[in-house]
Amino acid sequence: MFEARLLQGSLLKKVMEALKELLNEAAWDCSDAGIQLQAMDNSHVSLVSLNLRAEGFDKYRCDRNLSMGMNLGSMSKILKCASNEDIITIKAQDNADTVTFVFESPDQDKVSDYEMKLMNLDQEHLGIPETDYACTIRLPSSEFARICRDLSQFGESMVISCTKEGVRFSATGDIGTGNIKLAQSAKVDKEEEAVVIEMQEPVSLTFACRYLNSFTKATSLSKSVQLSMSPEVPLVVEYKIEDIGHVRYYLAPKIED
Amino acid sequence: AAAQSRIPHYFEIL
Repeated sequence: MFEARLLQGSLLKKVMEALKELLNEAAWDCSDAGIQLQAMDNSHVSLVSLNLRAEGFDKYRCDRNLSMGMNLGSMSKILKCASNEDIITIKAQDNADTVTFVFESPDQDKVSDYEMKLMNLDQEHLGIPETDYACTIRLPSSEFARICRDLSQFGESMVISCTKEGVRFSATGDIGTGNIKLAQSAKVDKEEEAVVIEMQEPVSLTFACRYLNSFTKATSLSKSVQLSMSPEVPLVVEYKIEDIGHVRYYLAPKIED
Repeated sequence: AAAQSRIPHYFEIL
């Protein structure tokens, strides 16, 4: 028996928004520790890793590990039926071929349940090593979304360069060039509004704007986002999900031929 | 022009 009850159901709705543009289907791996999902987009350029810890749920029960293959388009349709204020419970029997979503209104006067067919997914899991990155940049998530949107107008690719002085985002195309420089915040009232750079060595990498824009669908999950870069390895874009976990996106860089 | 690399190039398949 698997059962996970989330008081703040809107978080699951936001998680779905953060996943569905990149992934058509994914396996939700449930264990004692919580729910994890790891999947690459169709073209294997990016990888999404979601972690929702058991302690973040109001109620969590997982008698045996299970992997639930879900069509995210279908799951998204179902979660659209939940109100932002609803409490959401995900339930499945051991070895079941369906999963049930239960939505309770805050005062319990409306309860809906939706049963969805599970899929058999034979997905590869990738081992992602713990890495000390040469640069980490924390910035407001809305600022990052704005930068990705603005620079996408100029070209398909964006160069992210990080030095001690700050971080520079650049894109070049037919109409010209756009450069956005962010300096480390000297003084901020609110932690989440800060730009904080930690740098061991300068890094400059090129990434496809299309994927970066897809990652920013997670903006509503967190006020800030962390970018981690090292030479010639995938960029990590991490959004924390309140007290429950995180979604991380890995994006393979573009490399000179 | 720069070529797009792929994720499996960097991470080991378990």
